[in-house]
Amino acid sequence: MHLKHLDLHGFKTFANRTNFVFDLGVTAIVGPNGSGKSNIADAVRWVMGEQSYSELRVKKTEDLIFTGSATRPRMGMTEVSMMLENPNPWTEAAADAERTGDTEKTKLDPVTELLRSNPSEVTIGRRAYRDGGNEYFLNGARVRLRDIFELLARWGLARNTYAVVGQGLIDQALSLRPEERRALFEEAA
Amino acid sequence: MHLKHLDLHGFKTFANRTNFVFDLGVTAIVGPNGSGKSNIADAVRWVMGEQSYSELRVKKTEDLIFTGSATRPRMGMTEVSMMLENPNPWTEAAADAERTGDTEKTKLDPVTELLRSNPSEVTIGRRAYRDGGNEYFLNGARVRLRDIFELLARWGLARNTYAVVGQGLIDQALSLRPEERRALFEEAA
Amino acid sequence: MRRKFQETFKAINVEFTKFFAILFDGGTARLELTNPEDLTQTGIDVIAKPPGKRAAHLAMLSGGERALTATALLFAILKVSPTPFCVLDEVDAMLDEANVGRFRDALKTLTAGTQFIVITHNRTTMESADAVYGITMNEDGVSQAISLRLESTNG
Amino acid sequence: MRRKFQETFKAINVEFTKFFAILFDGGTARLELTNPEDLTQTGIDVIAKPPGKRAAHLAMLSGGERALTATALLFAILKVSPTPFCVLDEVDAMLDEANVGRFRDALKTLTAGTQFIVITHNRTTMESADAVYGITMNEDGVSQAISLRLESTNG
Ligand SMILES: Nc1ncnc2c1ncn2[C@@H]1O[C@H](COP(=O)(O)OP(=O)(O)OP(=O)(O)O)[C@@H](O)[C@H]1O
Ligand SMILES: Nc1ncnc2c1ncn2[C@@H]1O[C@H](COP(=O)(O)OP(=O)(O)OP(=O)(O)O)[C@@H](O)[C@H]1O
Ligand SMILES: [Mg+2]
Ligand SMILES: [Mg+2]
Repeated sequence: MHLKHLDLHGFKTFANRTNFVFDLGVTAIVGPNGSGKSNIADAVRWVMGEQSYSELRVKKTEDLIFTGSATRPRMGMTEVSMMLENPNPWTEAAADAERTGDTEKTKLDPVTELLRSNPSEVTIGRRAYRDGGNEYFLNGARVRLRDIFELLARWGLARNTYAVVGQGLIDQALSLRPEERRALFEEAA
Repeated sequence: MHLKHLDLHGFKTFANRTNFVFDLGVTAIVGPNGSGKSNIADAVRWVMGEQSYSELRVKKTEDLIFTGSATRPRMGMTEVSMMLENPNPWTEAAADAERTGDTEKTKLDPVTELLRSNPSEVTIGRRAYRDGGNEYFLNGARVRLRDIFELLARWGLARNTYAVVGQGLIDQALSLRPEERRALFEEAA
Repeated sequence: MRRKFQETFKAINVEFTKFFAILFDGGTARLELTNPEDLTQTGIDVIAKPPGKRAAHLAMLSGGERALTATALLFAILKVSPTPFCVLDEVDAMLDEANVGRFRDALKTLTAGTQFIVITHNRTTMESADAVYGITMNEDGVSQAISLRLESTNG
Repeated sequence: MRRKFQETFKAINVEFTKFFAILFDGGTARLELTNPEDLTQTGIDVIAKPPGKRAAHLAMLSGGERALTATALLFAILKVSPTPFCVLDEVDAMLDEANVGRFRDALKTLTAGTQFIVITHNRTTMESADAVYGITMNEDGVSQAISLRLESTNG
């Protein structure tokens, strides 16, 4: 499973709709200080459901929306979407059916519904508005935050998984008290 | 006034006596990770009287002494000395006499004694032993820690002055609560 | 659950020792449970000994040695429990050129299990990537992205 | 004492605004007392606006912008109240090449009042120094220092 597309619109410095295509292997992101590289990492965290303002380096939801500059007005909303590609949909679906057992009871659950259709790709989306409201989407359909978490969990991206690692890595791994470090391992287990 | 010589012996990775000569202007110190560059900065802090183990990145005095390696035995003591050059000794002495007023009363104070002789250079030294003992020296004569602080204060190097600035600068200057930042300014005032 | 933690811990420990030796071109390191009797309460200690040096408190390690040790731990976790993709934001900032080279080589060994997006200022890291995006800021304070395909070395 | 603090604060504020504009090649910044009525209790806020951007919380600044802002503050303090010598340990680590160049030029303006010892991995910073010491570790885990006089550019 891999990250195929990332689309930013109005997210922090990405006032213009910007699309990233990622292949397998290693993609480098380079550029001058303050150009927006870490903002891309923030967008990945955010669209995956990050709820912590400090992890996103902001104080409130509004701070995630392009605040404007001397020559460009601020925006009213932001949207980020991420397309994930799953090359082994049948395997996922089989595991899924096995896990949920009863194939009738959960058929109104959008995530289970979606996974049963064996999608080879899924688009996760998130929007935020100046009034602080957040909306979540799966393949364009409005869902709840917990549905996003559930889909990610089933595709190997649980809530605290190491999908985005910043300079804080060093402190996290080495300055944590030994007991706090255990949390990192419990994620991996 | 400038730092002319720095001599390390048995300090952290500097098992061999190592002397640095510094001129005015900018001296760069370069080398691979773990080669000992920050250890030199620690030595400067330490010989100037640093008392905080965490600032020196150690847990106890013993950790400042070369701990040995597979092919080299550990050492029993460390010594660092720093020679400061003062190109305007007469000015300093005049200011000094003015400040202390009574030229008789303090004549047993080693620092005042020393400064009255208008030295154009002074060597500060510090030793530590495995048992945790510390000794302080001015021009080879044993003095107390407070004498070191007094000399440094008179030569423009007060206890918390910005003589050694690490990567912590950013956190210090920017992450400090506004009240903590005031302490930096009080030093400069 | 407890057994899973125990097995995972052992596996990560093995990989941590390996990656540390690769990244430091020598030396030894391991993880230790502070309380092996109680796996729900235990802490995890990190013992790191760069080549030619004696094991010491983590705080005594240099800035670059700490970054490299943390990287060894991250790589060990990714080896045992790969995440489908991983964004690394300037984790190579403190490394000298020799260590950046070993970081890049070790990263390559993980690409079969994990897709990497590496934010970096380092030329070596950038040149070894399979694809590169350049980000710039225009005068309106707006970010622009441009795909910079590298010729030669990555053919 | 209070008046000295007031005067020093004003002077540092002026220099901070200047150094910020030099280091960022534009933009504005200033310091503000959170409690101007009580100088013994007041805090000091930092308001930084890089060129082309709107002022925002310090946390929203990039890694390099934060390093540069902190450097502007340090330089302002050194300008107003020079320390005879100053050891800088890798304060340029997060800066891109353009910012390292401005850092180096701004540093030069302070050398009349302060002698600098700069620990760095950056080639630009190293090449602009008046003298260089190279530190290496031998196989016994012992540091060695060698004076590397640079030819050409610093003649
Ligand atoms: N909502 C927003 N609107 C406009 N600009 C914003 C917003 N949020 C953050 N910024 C700006 O984004 C910039 C930081 O971008 P980012 O952290 O991505 O830089 P970077 O490319 O990672 O730089 P560095 O190499 O220094 O780490 C800051 O200048 C900040 O003011
Ligand atoms: N008392 C000691 N005896 C022997 N080695 C020590 C002692 N104290 C610290 N060290 C070693 O010194 C090394 C760190 O040196 P230092 O921090 O000066 O490196 P550095 O050159 O600044 O590297 P970097 O570029 O990564 O910041 C560590 O490997 C540490 O184990
Ligand atoms: Mg960044
Ligand atoms: Mg260092």
